Amino acid sequence: ILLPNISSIPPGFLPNVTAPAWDSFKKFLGCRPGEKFNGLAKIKQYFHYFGYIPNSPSNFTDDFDDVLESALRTYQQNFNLKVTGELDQQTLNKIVQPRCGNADIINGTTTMNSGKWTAFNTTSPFHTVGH
Amino acid sequence: YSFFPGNPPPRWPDSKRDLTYSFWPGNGLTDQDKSVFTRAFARWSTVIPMTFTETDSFNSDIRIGFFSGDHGDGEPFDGVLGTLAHAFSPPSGLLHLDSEEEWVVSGDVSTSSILSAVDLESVVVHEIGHLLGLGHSSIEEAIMYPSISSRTRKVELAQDDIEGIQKLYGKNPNYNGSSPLTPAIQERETNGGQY
Repeated sequence: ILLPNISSIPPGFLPNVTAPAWDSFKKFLGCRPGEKFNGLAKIKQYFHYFGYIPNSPSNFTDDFDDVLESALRTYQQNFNLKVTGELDQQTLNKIVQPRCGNADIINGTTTMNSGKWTAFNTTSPFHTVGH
Repeated sequence: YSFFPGNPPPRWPDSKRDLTYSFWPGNGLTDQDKSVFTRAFARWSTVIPMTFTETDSFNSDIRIGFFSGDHGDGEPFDGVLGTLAHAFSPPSGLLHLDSEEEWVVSGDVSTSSILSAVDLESVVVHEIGHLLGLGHSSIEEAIMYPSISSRTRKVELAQDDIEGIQKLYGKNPNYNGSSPLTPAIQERETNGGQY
């Protein structure tokens, strides 16, 4: 949908009929390492998609395990959030924001930190589909 | 700033400084829609010695299209918000935008009554950065920061973006270093955000 003049469109002309893609993640607020929460595998898939978890998506469980905590910490560092390793309000607010589909970490290398590359302790290639 | 992995990082070869771009014919974009891309490309060509010219042939260096869901590159779009667009590293030249978004072509996106409205130029400027070889940046003010809220406009290259892209391609000799914007673009933005 391309809106040629947004200012001329009256309120309610285009109803918001669909929930944004990651709205359901808000229910994970307060989840902490060691807990299990129904659907948490989906947030692992999110982190996998953007390069923070190297495992295959088929392996994901609903456990808040070390893999998820590590991904969260790296994500929080990359987005200049307070590094807590938990699904706190500031982190969830950032996670549900619309974003570019390109991964933040490619081939186990994060390049988001200003002016330098940081190698991670992984040799598994992931999310390499030509981006 | 950051680059895609590689040593040296991928970039357009020296023989390719005047790139062509085209739009997927099936999208049927209007001239007004296309002008958003013209402005976005101009923001980058202001700071580096590269030019971008639209062509009718979809055999161009850069190919742009709006698609929904699974569109054949293994990176399906996910409907309203979520992922908005993606672009491939040089010299692939592919820029894909999620056609299910409510893209704002003109007007003040910040006052939109549509909560999920997304400013098209803001996203296109970001994706062109990828097409040229930039990865994501941790600096929130940078164009290459990965996320953007709906109803937000962010189109000006930050110093971080400029330093990164000039490391790949050098500096546009006409760029004075004080402002990344051409006077014409700057004037439009200070006159109420209308184009």
